Amino acid sequence: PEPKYLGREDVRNCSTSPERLPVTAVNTTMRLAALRQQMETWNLSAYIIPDTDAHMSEYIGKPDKRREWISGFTGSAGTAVVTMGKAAVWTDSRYWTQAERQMDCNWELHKEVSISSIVAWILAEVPDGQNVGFDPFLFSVDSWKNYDQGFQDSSRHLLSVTTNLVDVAWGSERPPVPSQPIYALPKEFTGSTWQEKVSAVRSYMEHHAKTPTGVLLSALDETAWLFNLRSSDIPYNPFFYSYALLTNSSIRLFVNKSRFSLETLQYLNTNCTLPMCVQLEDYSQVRDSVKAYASGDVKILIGVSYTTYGVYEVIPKEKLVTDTYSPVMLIKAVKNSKEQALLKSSHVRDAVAVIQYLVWLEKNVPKGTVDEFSGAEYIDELRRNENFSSGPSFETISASGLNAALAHYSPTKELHRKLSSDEMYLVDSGGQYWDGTTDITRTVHWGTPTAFQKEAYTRVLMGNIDLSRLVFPAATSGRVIEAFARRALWEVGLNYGHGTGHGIGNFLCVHEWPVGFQYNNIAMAKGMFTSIEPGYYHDGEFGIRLEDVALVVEAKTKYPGDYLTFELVSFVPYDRNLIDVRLLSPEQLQYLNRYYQTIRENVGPELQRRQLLEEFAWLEQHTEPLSA
Amino acid sequence: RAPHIISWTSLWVASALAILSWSS
Repeated sequence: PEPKYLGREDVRNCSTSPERLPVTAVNTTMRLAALRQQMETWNLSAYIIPDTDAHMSEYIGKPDKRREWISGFTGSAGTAVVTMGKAAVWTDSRYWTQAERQMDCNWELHKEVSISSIVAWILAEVPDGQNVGFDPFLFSVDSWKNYDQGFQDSSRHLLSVTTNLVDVAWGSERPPVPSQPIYALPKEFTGSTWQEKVSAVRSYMEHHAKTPTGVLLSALDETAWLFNLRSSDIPYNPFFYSYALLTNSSIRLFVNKSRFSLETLQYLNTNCTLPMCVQLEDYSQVRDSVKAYASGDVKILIGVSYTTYGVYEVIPKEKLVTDTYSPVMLIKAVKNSKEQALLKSSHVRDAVAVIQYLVWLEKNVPKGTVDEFSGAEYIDELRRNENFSSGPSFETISASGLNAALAHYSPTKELHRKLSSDEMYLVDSGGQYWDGTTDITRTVHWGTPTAFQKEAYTRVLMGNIDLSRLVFPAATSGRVIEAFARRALWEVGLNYGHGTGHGIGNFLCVHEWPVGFQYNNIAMAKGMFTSIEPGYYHDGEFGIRLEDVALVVEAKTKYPGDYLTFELVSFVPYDRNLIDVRLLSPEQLQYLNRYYQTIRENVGPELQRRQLLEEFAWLEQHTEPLSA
Repeated sequence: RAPHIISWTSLWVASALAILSWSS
């Protein structure tokens, strides 16, 4: 089937004269002029603006949205480069249409994301001998190495400039850095105490082949997890800006001290300097403090994926021990039995909210009273009513018809589409609860789907089932098994342009690295949680995604061996109206019916306990066993 | 929420370096 012609009035057209810009485009002319003025002052011919913050966060706070401010493009992934005459953004397929809607004609859009393509463009635009500037606190060691390698054989100089030039151009309009209180999670919501976690990391360091004396933690989920602390510096992520330097004899936490209550200071043992006392230092001191520590007889372990070049460059190379991920990332990836139980229980409550929403939609969409935005607001409200809720885990993706073809479309109060029984609707949403983070996607159709829509949906479901029921050897990397989620789509020439899953955990970020199915994810191990989320997007018509969270568990095999499989902990049935059972194999059908039985067992009693009888009846009906 | 596909560039660079150092 050919993609439908969109009319494209919603996107910019820079080839006409005058250029045609949609209302959603941002005028960046003055912003670019202010940045170029700074570039001139610093003698830079190009300036690279990545999409992250000083902690390599995927979601960033308002003061860190530099790429968004300079380009107008609000997608969560994408790098901008500004030269004296040109400006360009590189982003992946999830955001191409969004970028065309939001950027004005000052900007080129490059539909790729590799650093090599960015470097190639800079080499073509910047003359020999000129400087290319970057903020070292916005580049991981890994990405700096890739850029550096790209420029090595050229005569352009990659220059680390610790003053952020976008911030200077942004000036007083730049939002302030957050200062909300940082609080300790009640112990019933944590898998271990912070002292136990510190001991585990120290033990890891002792057993490390290069015996580091200290580990520097830069990612925000590392400090939040290690100390069982949370705050709200970043939307949807309960984090606080911080670093930690954990050594064999001391613990230093770099954070604004005024954000702690007296009780939390006591919880952290901040009034001593013993090995189990947390010494607080100001956030801005991290570079100097690491430099001072590195002057001793020490070896500092860093995970290069999350440590920025800004901190890395002050550690002498002979005192560095580098791994891809810090020990905290690796230990955190495997949830202990208490953490698993907490996460599962948050998913039961979350399923209640999603089921309530689906029942509500079924009743109200035919009346024509629901739109994408009011729907998103309602499901967020349902989650907020759940115990231990701390709001959504990301901006709800509520997309009807052609809007669902944009994998990360979110409606606004001003711009949204009415839900209708005549088209498909995709809702991808999640909650932050004190016991767990959730993330689930369901796609539904309340009318008569086309044969192609049913086939595409069923094949996405087959991909989800094939990966979910897979039995594989322990310590297999996710990338090795990822194709199982795509096979049913591939065999008829369909595919999707995003990853197949991501780690998720206990009240941290919704995409909890390093678990997942990509080349830089760590090998699968018992106790990890990952999402499984194949999809299919038909530009201009509809989008499908079926996402569940799964726990990695031991598999029972006919012959003895160390094998793993997945156990779904998302408990919401798929849309029967869109499943073509004729396409399912007997094994897939059997798996699906067994999953539906699990949903009944886990969520049914909770619905009854709350007297949600309409929802209970709906669940019974939608989890009736399917037959070929 | 769907994760984006990570660029393979650094892996290619790492593989190329590994092959080069092995050959030499």
